[in-house]
Amino acid sequence: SSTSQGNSFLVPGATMATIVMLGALHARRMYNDKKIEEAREKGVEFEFQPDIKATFLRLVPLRSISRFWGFLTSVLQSSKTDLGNRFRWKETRKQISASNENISETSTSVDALSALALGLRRMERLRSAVDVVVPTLSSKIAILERGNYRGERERERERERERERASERARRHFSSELPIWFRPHVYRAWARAFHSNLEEAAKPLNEYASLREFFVRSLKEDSRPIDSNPCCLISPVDGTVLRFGDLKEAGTMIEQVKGFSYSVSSLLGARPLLPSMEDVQQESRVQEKAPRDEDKKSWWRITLASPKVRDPEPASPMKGLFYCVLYLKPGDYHRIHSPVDWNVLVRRHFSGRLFPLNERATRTIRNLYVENERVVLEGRWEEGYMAMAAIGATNIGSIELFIEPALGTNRPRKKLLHSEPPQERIYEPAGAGVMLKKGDEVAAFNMG
Amino acid sequence: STVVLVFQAPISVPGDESVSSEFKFSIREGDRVRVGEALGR
Repeated sequence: SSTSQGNSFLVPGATMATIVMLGALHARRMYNDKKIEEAREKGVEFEFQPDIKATFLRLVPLRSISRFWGFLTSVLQSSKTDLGNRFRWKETRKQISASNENISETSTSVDALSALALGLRRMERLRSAVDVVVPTLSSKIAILERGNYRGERERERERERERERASERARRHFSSELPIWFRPHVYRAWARAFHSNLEEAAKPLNEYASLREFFVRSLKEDSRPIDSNPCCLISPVDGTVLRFGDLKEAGTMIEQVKGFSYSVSSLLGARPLLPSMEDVQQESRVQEKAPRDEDKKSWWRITLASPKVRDPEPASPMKGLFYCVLYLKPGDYHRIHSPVDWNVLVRRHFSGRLFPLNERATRTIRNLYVENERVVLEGRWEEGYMAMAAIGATNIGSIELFIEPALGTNRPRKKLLHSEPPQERIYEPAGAGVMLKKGDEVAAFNMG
Repeated sequence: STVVLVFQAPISVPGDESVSSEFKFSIREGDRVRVGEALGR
């Protein structure tokens, strides 16, 4: 009895200790975040400082965690609905057996009919000598048999339709669905935790069948008016501006955080032939003096996937290369729109890793955006080169392209090495690709 | 998740103020932006 008493005390003790420890960790995390927030408000810029956690993260199976998270958010709710569904499935089964009973009743009456037809046939044989009666009787029997045959076919069709309806009902009930009454509670809790704006959701909350579906929701009409100024470039997503600038000064590097930068060509996978900064300054001095003539090569030569899109207008004004990095929080609207009118010529998919992309990760993991799974769209707009990279993270690991629905991302890892080359696709017709208008929906980040 | 835009746009050449179409960002670091709002002109 003492051991059982010991055990009964042990379990709640261990549970309590775990909860207290998790609480303490969370409190410490919140304290750190608050300190960072205050420092940021004072304008303090954090330096890059890799730490042991970042190294440890490389050993964690993040892709499996991400895929399990995606499975959980689309299936978890259906375990609650299983009971409901099982109950409804019983109902459906009852209806099926009831309809089977009527079918069997009708089939017994049909048997009676066919027995009658048989009897009639016998009478016909008996009275075959009676030639006056025979023709009318045989026509009657033929009509009956046709009726019987049609009835049989009708019944068969009815059975088929019943089976179809039952399997349709079963299919609908056994997809991953929240019980309807439960859905708004889950999505309100999510909105409270991640500051989502539920008013803008295009559909009523109880119509989102799972958290995963809610996460990639579209917004009500006119929730995001598009800046109609023809000279402006719009934000493709809802998010926070992390970095922006022009690459003239920084060569072809973008600063991830103070003290660490990554290269544009590694991020995009393109092989931009951006001349070195000396060439650029040398070229621009030459540009100022001599008028641009046809044979002078344009000093911003950027190879895109297809040489056809080299800068064809040597007389155009000087061009610079600009960049902008936008971070989406978990509660943000997660569809990606087109920033300008442009032609998408190439799509590049890097399977990479799935590190988290939060503020702490950008401060501690080097080459974060170059290592993570991402989809790069590259093409041209009226001012020249345009590229957009959508970068996934652990909880939001898959990127869905509306212009190429067949593209699958966040796939189980086949090979352990992470540096497999990107899969590239050049959109047809070559040189024109896929035309997108400013504000068009292009892609979406999916959970898991 | 994160989205990175890289694009070409006109810049002004030192001493050649005639280029009025120089691209300029209309945002600051840390700003919250929404789909459809101008990042620059």
